[in-house]
Amino acid sequence: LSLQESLLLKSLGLSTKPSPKTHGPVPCVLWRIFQRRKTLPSTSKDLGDACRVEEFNVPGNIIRVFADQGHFIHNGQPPRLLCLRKRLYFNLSVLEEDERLTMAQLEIKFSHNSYPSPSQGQGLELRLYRSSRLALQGTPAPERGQKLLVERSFVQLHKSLVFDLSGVAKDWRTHSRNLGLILEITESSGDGASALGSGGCTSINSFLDTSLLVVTLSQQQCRASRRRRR
Amino acid sequence: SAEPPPVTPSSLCKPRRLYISFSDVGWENWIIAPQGYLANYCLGECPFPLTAELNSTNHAILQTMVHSLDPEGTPQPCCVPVRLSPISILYYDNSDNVVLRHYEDMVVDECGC
Repeated sequence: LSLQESLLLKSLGLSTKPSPKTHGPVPCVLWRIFQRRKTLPSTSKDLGDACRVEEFNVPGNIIRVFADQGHFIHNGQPPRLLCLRKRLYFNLSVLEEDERLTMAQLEIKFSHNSYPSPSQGQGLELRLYRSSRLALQGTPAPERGQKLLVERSFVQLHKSLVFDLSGVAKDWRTHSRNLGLILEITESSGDGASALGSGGCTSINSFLDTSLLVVTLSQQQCRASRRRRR
Repeated sequence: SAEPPPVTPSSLCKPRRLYISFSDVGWENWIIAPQGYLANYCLGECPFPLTAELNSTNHAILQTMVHSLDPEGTPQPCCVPVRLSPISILYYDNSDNVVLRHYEDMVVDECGC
């Protein structure tokens, strides 16, 4: 069986048989796509092209959700308004050589929606930086040449915030080393901030974790089928 | 030339059931879903005269005709998949990430000559 098995694995685009150490939960976005495709009749036009992910309208036949392997950063006395600072790291090295990355979406998850009362002041600000070598050595500081990717303020915390990081992830694949990201959430620096005290960060307690959804196109598998289709 | 033996409907070219069970090959520890799937395969004859429901090409019609005149010289056309559909497989990779992968042409829906 080992010869047949290795040939079958190869045809499935796998160099070896995976042997997972833990069986984590299946992200609901993957489960939803899987179920939708399973329930479609094989003759359905909606089934579309197996080399295109209709849900995100991008080319691709492989969707992965990477768990964050980064850690919280506690360096010295945190700035007054800081609620959370975390390094995010997603190990994209598992992508096969012939896979072309077509989309990457960061999801920041909270355990529940939170609606702070108006008296709790201005809300929160979220910043996402590309991590740099300097940031990994010491206290990360925006002026240390870290590139700001996302800056957003929000009052209500929804269960999850989603950001498109396709450009950064493609860059990690082609040019630069993947040193991860730095996520900072602070109390808004508006005039209400002074009244906040530490109360402004309470809604951050519902922070759960982050994950990166990545869509890739296996050129070898999809080129062959496109040729056949032509 | 000898009359060809009567072709019973069951021997005509059509999809036959083939269920692939991933647990049979010991893959259940890394494949999350499905547990297996109906791959099917094509089997059966493409006899002269080729009827419409046999999904045949013009060339196959010609070849069956030649085969009926010269069975030793020209074989019958082959019974092959003419419509296939993809499947999706959810699995764990070696880094314990969950992967959803779509594979084209994994299920035989229709056969033809």
